[in-house]
Amino acid sequence: TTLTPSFLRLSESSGLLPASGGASDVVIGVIDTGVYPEGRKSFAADRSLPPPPRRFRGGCVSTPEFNASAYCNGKLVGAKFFRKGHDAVLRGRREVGETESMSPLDTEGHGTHVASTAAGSAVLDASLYGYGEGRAVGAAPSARIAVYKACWKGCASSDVLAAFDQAIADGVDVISASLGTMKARKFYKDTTAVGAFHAVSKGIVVAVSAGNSGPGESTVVNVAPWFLTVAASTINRQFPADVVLGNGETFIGTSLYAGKPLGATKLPLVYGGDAGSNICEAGKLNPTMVAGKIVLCDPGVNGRTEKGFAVKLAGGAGAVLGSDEAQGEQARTSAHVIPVSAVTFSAAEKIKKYLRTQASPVATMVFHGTVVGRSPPSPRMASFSSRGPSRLVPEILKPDVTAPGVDILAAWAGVTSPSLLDGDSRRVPYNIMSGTSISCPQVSGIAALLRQARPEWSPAAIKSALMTTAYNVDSAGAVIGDMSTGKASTPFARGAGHVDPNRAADPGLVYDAGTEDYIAFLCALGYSAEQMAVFSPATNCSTRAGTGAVGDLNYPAFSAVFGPEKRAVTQRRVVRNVGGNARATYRAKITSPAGVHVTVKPQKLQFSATQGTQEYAITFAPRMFGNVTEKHTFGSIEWSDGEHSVTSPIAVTW
Amino acid sequence: TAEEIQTERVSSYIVHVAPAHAPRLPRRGLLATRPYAAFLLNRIPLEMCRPAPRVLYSYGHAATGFAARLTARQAARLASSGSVLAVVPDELQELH
Repeated sequence: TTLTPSFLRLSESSGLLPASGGASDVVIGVIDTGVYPEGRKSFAADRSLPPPPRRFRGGCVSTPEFNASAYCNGKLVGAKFFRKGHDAVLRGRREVGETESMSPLDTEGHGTHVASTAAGSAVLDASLYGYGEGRAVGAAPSARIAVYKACWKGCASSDVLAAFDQAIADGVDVISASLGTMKARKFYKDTTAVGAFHAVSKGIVVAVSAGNSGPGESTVVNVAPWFLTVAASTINRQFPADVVLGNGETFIGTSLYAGKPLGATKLPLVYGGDAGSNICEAGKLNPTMVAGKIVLCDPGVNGRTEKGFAVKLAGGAGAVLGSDEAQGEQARTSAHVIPVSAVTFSAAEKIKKYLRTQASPVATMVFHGTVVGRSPPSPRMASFSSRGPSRLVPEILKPDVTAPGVDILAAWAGVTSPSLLDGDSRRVPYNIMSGTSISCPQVSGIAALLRQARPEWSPAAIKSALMTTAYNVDSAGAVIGDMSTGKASTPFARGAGHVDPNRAADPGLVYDAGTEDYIAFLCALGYSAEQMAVFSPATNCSTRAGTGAVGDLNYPAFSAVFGPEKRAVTQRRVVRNVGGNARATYRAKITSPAGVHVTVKPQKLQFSATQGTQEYAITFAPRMFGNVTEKHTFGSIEWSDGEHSVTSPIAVTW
Repeated sequence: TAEEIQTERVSSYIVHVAPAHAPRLPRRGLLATRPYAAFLLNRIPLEMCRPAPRVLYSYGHAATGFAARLTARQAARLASSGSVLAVVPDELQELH
């Protein structure tokens, strides 16, 4: 979070940040692995912080390992833990870990990183061994943090639901949950979706991560429409580490290695597969073949830092880590214990070719530290970020938005190493991590800012504002790229686009939705009375009037699915004018997806003091002529009054 | 038999209860396990109560219901009860 505030254009002098007072009246509930507050200034209460909101009824539990009176303050206002489900699910299969703490204390690092990303206090001179150095501050610097530890080695659904239950009871305003199942579940079987439904019904914004199973199609999880589902993308910062071969070829990799650099003298280079283990597993590399050399390792099976550690154990001098082909232009940055550079799949293939064609291959690595700049353009969609369309409900476009989630520096727990290796004795106050786990709390923090700046907005209105003001072009003026393909990303990767907090504060129009709308949506899915009762006990869908199609949910994005008969699809929306001027006229501008004729009725929306909402219908009709070979095509609809631009993505599945 | 072992295996479940049949929870909320322990006793015949079901949490805000350690047979019995809306096996989610 040393660079993300400026990347998000959050300024202390103008825009959403001062307009919201940094969200000092907002409590963000973070459901994760707990928090490690000791010595972490991100969780210190600034003296200028007013008392926490009185409506918050939560607090911190004290245990021998978590001194609530020492750790909790005006910033960290809540800390509780839930473990019964974890023990029940894993009974007999796993002992309680030695380093685990039966308390809200974070012994993993993940929860501390997430919580400080959402709402950490400002801290000067934060860095990971000099990497990413700067002033670290959460997205909502004055918001309060209430931690609900439900994740240990995994997060049992019953513990997660308990965390939701407690967070609602405590009176949090925003819930941030960077977790999910491997596959999307039907909503009545998805306890996170059930818990979030009840939270949203009580006015709580629930931001969740889209998942890290990309770049495959339909890998997105947390797809219920009441979630604010967040994808992950890059910022304008890299940690380059060049791999220089004996023939002069140079490949730009990435690394957070912080030890003694390699010299200019090139060292022998060997492929792990020729030395006992192509994936560089500990104990399988032949020390006589590896000692003093740089080892090229294939991706997969064991962790990235484990590969470097395995090379170290075998006496190697360094390692080059290849990446999966599907990851395309992305290599993953890690805090390695020896000189290691992670390179792309294509770079690793070229290095292998060099290895095969040279009698005495040699290489060295040059670590460049932190580089901030315009090249490559940013943001770019992370290859790992999970993608739509939603397998469960393809008519709801997911993920919703993207936010910074690649190589983000934030606070770290003091009981685990930055490499997450047991054999790594280093302890650091900050670590650099990637994932939709990391982008989710950025959006939670921004939602907190909006919650305070626009207290009258519902969770759906806040989501709408974030989606319709999101941007879709990168710093070079092109459509946000996708690191997995090297080409332009689609709304199935980036959703409505990259969040733009300042613009979200003044979206012009919002697509609002409340509990009744979500109930109508669930009815449209065909849920039985029993399934519905999990959400709303009194609902009888069969006698309910006005239950339309699934795609009629008042969502700020469009996803039309053409059946085999290729019939036109019409969806209806209602927009509310929340701009400064009650009298406003908005006109529609359509960018049609390939092969689709899009019509909007009416094409002009006129608002007045007495007519604050307007309806419109949008029809997607396959063109009679022309050949669409793609499975999905994309477009957008923009409503503009000349001052505001209210843009929604359109996805069509053929 | 393998089937008997399967049905007697104890696992964690989340049980969604029809609000009209849900016991009133005291202020302790989540930690108040007694009301749903009584609920279970009323719906699982005594001969099926070994091993004894154990309530882990009582939900009153994020859901109406409870989490409990049950055998597959007990879970199936509960699922067939009119006051129970759904019985969902607990599972591990992953951090992202």
